[in-house]
Amino acid sequence: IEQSNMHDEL
Amino acid sequence: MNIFRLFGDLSHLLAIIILLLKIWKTRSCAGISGKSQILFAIVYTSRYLDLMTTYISAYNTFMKIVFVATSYATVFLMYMKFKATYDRNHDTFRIEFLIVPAVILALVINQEFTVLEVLWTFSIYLESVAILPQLFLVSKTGEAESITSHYLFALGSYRALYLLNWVYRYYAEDHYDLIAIVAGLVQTVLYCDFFYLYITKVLKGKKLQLPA
Repeated sequence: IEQSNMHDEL
Repeated sequence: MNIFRLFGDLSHLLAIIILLLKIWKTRSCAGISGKSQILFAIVYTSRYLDLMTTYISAYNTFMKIVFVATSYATVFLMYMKFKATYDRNHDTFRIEFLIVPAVILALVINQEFTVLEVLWTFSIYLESVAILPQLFLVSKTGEAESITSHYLFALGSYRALYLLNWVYRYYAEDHYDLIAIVAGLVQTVLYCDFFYLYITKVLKGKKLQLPA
């Protein structure tokens, strides 16, 4: 499980 | 995209529409904290700077533009057009006590020390406490119009739904963002007292009266 680095949420 | 995040975004949009309608229809911003609205404008401005650099989807771009535009429109309505109805005496929360810690925390705890990422992190931290001036104003006046409590319920529900979205994404997409999750938990916890009053009073047709 990786920490996300692309913020694809509002 | 998942159902929790979609309903979260729609609840967020609903809250903003309720607030704009309340101010426009009643031509008054009584009971609304201008300070919180300023904080929201700062949150969206610092979070959506990537509008110019990254394209995620038409939905994402459209909603970001709507949130930024409506947050500035609300501040404009409150401090310019309906300035006379703004409750300056009760809306006294010192927002610098929220902004400065959020800036410091974003500089210390972030995923990547770049301008966009630190500003995004700042906006996440600031959003988690941005409603405090509004809740402070309601506690000072001791009550809130029912339309204002519907606004707060929709606004509080949006981040609560996002918590479910993050649970879903953790198990379904092996994806998580700890900073957003912790800040989202803080943000939702701040509404708990209000949620209790809303469900036990407002939904029964009573006015939202805070125990003085």
